[in-house]
Amino acid sequence: TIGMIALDQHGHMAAGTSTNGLTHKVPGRVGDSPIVGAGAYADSSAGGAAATGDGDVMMRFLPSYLAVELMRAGADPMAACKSAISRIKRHYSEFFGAIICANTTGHYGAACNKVSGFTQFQFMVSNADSDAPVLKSVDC
Amino acid sequence: RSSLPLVINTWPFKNAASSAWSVLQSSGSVLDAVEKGCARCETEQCDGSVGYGGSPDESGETTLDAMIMNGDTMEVGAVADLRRIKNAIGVARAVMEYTDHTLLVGESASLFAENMGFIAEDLTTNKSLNIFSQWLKGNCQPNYRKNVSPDSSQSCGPYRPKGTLRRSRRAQHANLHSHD
Repeated sequence: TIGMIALDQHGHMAAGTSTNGLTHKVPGRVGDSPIVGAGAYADSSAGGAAATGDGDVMMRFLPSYLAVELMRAGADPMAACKSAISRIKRHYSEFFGAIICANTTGHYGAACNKVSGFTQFQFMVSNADSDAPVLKSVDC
Repeated sequence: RSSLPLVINTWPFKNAASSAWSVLQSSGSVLDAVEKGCARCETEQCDGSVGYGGSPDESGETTLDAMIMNGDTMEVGAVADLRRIKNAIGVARAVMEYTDHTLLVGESASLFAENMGFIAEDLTTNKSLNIFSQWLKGNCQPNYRKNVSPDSSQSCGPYRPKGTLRRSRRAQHANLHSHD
């Protein structure tokens, strides 16, 4: 799954996702990616977020919406991402998932849930600091 | 320190970030940037979890999910369980631009896409076929069934509901190679 947030120099923001979902899913099963507020959410006046992982669980907690609303309330992107992950972790401690967040000033963050085999989450950033995309990672 | 403009995307999908960044650098819109960036992953089948030829379901078919959201207007277009159309995020954008709806799903979403000019084609590849046939040979393990008979942790379907429901600890199948 890819989740993406784009923010231009005028403050316009968009978010999107695309996925082929879980392997061996029951036919008709839809994950979190196309669900607004779960797979991704963007409000140019507050921020944007996009999530990835076990969509059957994650969609129930609307992590992207929660992260954007936390940024609207003043949280920095890293803190907003971490809160969205811990909200799910409270109920599903072993869930597989991660989230990226960006606020209206172009600050960004990411967070993930540490489970065996998944201790670090990688994501890409392009901004004026470096014309070519830069690989970033966070420890889960 | 931060600086605008900004593109950020999940996973190390560098080409997707490049495609989106190029759009912004040539004064394209953020919607165009997100659409082009995600479409790049659909075309390149990023790590097998995006686009055609990945994640076959229990019947061996690849289906796609996508959404796009305009943060200025809060408009959204989304498709889910999309079949036979490769450019899922392009169809999501068409939902946003050519309907008053937010989300179209399944076979009807595919018919909408064809009406809007998207090409219908088989999303199966040798790779997805192979994933599916290996799975069948391995008694359909893992799967997402529970409280059914025959026992879904031992065998393939068809399954019928089991009389007694047992609250089972949720199996953890999502991982680096199979996720949303």
